[in-house]
Amino acid sequence: RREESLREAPAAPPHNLSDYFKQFLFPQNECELHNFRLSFSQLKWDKWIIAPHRYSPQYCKGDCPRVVGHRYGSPVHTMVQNIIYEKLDASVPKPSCVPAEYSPLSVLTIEPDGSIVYKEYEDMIATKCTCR
Amino acid sequence: PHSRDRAVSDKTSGFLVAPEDNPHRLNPLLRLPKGVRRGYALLPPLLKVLSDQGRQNWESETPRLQPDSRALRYMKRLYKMSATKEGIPKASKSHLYNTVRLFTPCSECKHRHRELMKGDLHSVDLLFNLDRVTALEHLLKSVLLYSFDTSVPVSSATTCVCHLSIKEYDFSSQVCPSASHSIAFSLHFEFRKRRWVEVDVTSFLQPLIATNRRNIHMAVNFTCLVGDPQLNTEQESSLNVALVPPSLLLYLNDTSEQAYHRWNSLRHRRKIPVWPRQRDTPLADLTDDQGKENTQSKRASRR
Repeated sequence: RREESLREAPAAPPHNLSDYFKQFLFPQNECELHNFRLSFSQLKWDKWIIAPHRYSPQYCKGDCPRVVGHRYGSPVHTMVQNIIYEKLDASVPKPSCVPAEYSPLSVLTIEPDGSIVYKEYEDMIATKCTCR
Repeated sequence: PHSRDRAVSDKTSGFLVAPEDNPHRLNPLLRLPKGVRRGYALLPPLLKVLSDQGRQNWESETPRLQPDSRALRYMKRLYKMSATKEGIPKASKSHLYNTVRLFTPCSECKHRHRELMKGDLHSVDLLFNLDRVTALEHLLKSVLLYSFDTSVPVSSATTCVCHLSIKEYDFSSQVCPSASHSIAFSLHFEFRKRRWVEVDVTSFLQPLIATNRRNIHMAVNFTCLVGDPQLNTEQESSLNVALVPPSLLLYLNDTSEQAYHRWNSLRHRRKIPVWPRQRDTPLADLTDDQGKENTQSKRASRR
């Protein structure tokens, strides 16, 4: 593909060949963890969620490179699916940037009967992203 | 195994699927067993709103009863001790509970018995409704929580020994409608240091809660001996006012999928070393692929 693109565009060569080739291996907007914070008052849940006042679930966003390797801890299947998408069937989706690990969240709420409950919920905050 | 690790159809939404929707199309592995289905019906509102079926407007829901301010203060304190400022549970191996419920009594009847010699304060009938406890929440510990009104002046130098007697009235029993079980506790504390007193009643309540008893009716007799009764009637009066009816605290282990299982996290951490200092050190107990994958990704990141 690089050879084809070079043949098709015989214009002046780029100043930095290394950076030129890198764009094909490492996307500009790489898959990574993004910060996002919300307060329960925004959702009007602050009447029954006493704590925490704010919640940072985070999210994963970005492009997945063609060769993920060990960089994202992706399984081999991710590269296989990339190959399927590129070579065989474009209707098969490209691997996506999604959370790989999470941390729990403690929540203090008021129940409808007026009782109070402290509960620890699993997988509430994304802490690491992967391409799958 | 978590459902997200298995292939699901496009129309399902992970663990929030109710089998009533597509009982035949749904992968048998994803069909919820009966016990979990009950848990689905009682999913916490935080997750229920996100489900495809649960597009509820929580503002139009039946208004919630406001909890007792003292109870609220206690639970906020418990939250601060149990979680960081970001709301992440603190790592602790000392307890396995992931749920704590506080119930205030539904009804009470105060009977004041003034006995100068014993310094008996009052006997209280308490009814606790435990409908909010789900089938998947298993009891670890139950506690009667007494609080003292610190605005009432009580001599800080006073030491008080209290006797607690609990009676349980079994209305469901036709043979013995008023059968009672009683236990006694001896407590020794100093008022100047205590705002809360926790009385462990686990052994007494566990058989009741294990049988899914929804209502627990107790008569609590809180008797306090305050030094020399003949010389401390004033102290006894202060103590009488300072004492408030107890709340019931239940420390539970929620076994449902959405609850945080601390022991899984601890076990996972033990399997995967934080970071091997020596590259040649053999990594023990890497019997699962997830462990190998995590270790390889950590090595790759370091490279």
